[in-house]
Amino acid sequence: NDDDHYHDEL
Amino acid sequence: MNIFRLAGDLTHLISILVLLLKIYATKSCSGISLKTQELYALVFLARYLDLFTDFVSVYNTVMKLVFIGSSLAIVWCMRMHRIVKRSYNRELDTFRHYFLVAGSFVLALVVHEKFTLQEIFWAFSIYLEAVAILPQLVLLQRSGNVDNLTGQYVFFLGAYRAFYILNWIYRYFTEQRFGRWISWISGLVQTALYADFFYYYFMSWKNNAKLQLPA
Repeated sequence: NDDDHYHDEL
Repeated sequence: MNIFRLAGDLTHLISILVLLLKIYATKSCSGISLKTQELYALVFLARYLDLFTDFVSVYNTVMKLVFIGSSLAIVWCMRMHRIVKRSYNRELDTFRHYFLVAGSFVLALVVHEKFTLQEIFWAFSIYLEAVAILPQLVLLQRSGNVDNLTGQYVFFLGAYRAFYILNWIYRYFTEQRFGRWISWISGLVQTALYADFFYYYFMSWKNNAKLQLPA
């Protein structure tokens, strides 16, 4: 699922 | 967002402000490695490719723009500014940082989370950031005495990633699926590279002496 490649960190 | 990551981002921001202060206030970049600054500009450009495609939050977008903008401004200043560039220690800043770029990129081609352009550039930026401080640490050892602002710059730059490690530990225990081991390992390597600097920095602070890195 896509959210594990969702880079929410800087 | 958690307190560790916020502390990390603010510490990172402080390190950049200290560097900008040093260059602006002293009109000098002596003791600063242009190569490390170029590597950081590359790190941010490679990591924030999703700047205009994935909107996370206003905070996230603003910080990305600040990191990209400040790193490019510092590289421009050290290369082009009439007065600042004269104080650049070109003869001491001789680390062959192209190998760091090449090595990180090759590693990113081999080890990544997904074989997409964005993920490969993201992994590349993570690996490159882990080693980006090397030219700066080498320059500090060669230039002997370290002025306060430069020492503080390197200290905050190293401390920010240590906060991120606490953030990853926190997220590991609070979010079931948080297994981003590429960041984990690179972050540990990155922070470990500062270990001896932190030691000498602490000793100089404790003995209230000038920061001296052994050549």
